[in-house]
Amino acid sequence: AESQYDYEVYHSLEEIQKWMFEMNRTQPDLVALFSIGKSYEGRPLYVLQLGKGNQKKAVWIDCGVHAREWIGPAFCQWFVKEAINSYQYDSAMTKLLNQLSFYIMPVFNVDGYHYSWNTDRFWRKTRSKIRKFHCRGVDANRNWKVKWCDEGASSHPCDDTYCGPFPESEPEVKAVAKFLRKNKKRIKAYISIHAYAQMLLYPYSYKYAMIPNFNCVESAASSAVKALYSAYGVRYRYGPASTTLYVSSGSSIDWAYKNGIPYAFAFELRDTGYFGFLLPESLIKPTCTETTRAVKAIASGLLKKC
Amino acid sequence: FLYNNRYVGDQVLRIIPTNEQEVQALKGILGLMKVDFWQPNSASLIHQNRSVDVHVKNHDIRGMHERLTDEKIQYQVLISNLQKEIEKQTGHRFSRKRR
Repeated sequence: AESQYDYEVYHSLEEIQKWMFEMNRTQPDLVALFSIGKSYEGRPLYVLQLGKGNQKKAVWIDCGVHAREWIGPAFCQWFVKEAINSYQYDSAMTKLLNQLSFYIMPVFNVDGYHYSWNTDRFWRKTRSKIRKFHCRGVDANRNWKVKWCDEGASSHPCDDTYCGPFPESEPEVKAVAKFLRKNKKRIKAYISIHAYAQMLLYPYSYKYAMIPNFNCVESAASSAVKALYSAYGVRYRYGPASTTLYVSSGSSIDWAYKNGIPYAFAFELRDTGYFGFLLPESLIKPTCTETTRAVKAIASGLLKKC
Repeated sequence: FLYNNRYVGDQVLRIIPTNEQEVQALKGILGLMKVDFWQPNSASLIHQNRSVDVHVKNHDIRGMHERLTDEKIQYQVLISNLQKEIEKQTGHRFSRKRR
């Protein structure tokens, strides 16, 4: 049952889906489970809605866009557990769950994640088949309809940063884009969880220009990394993705921002390369604890005026 | 073994090109060998003084070390045996399940 679920180990796709059903069954007041579509290989794309009823403002969090970044899905599960366990005990979290809805997608790239558990631990992309090519998969963070397939993306199907045959070619990307477009008036923050580099990134990725609401976003990022640091003293760099990490086109944060979501962030969680994608399970707890503080800081900022 | 032991002897190297010449030499080396880019995600994103983390298959390890040494490009071994690290990361549960 949910109470025995171990949040400090990595779980297979099947275990995570069972966990989502269990949360839906045992937490009817705070959790609602629904599917926004099917993946390329036909798996459901589940989203958990977390919060007290249908609030007017919402936050979207997706994890597992890149299959090998296992700490992402671990964080999404951890955040849901923390939110439920601290509701009515932690005033900040109670306020957030009473005034905001959180849409949490624990595994965005379900096909790739399943493949990384069963075949290739370092698989990154989706598992779509490109006609005429033996290579499979598209980089789900290069497939969004924003400056698609420009700098920092590849048009070759065998490359890890392959942008796909056309924008939103991936059913997973199309389903999330459709949901975000439909709810863009309510969704005030888009957060995508990746690894590794210990960074908090915001638009733009595809160009060096400054976003119009730079001061508000910069201030939110600054308070988020301070909150993160307060847990265990781990420093995260933060700034526009193009200058802080590298230029990349077709990314989800640029698409979310250009589609009207004023706060769009990508977290690159621990570490900076000592373990890389093989972050040990012993580091799940500190990594998720510090990141929860950062996400709470961002969400709290949405309830204030900037 | 997990993943049919396919990562035995594979290594993850951290390579830091310190000037444009080394960047070009590194792109040349990595263009010849099929490596898995961990950071950044592709050769086109390699910049001087920024670390490059690559997963190298065991049969390419020796050649990679030789080429980097020939080009005097500084590097370090982040993970010396990927299979062992994978077994450590989640293997304990798999072995318990198997038992």
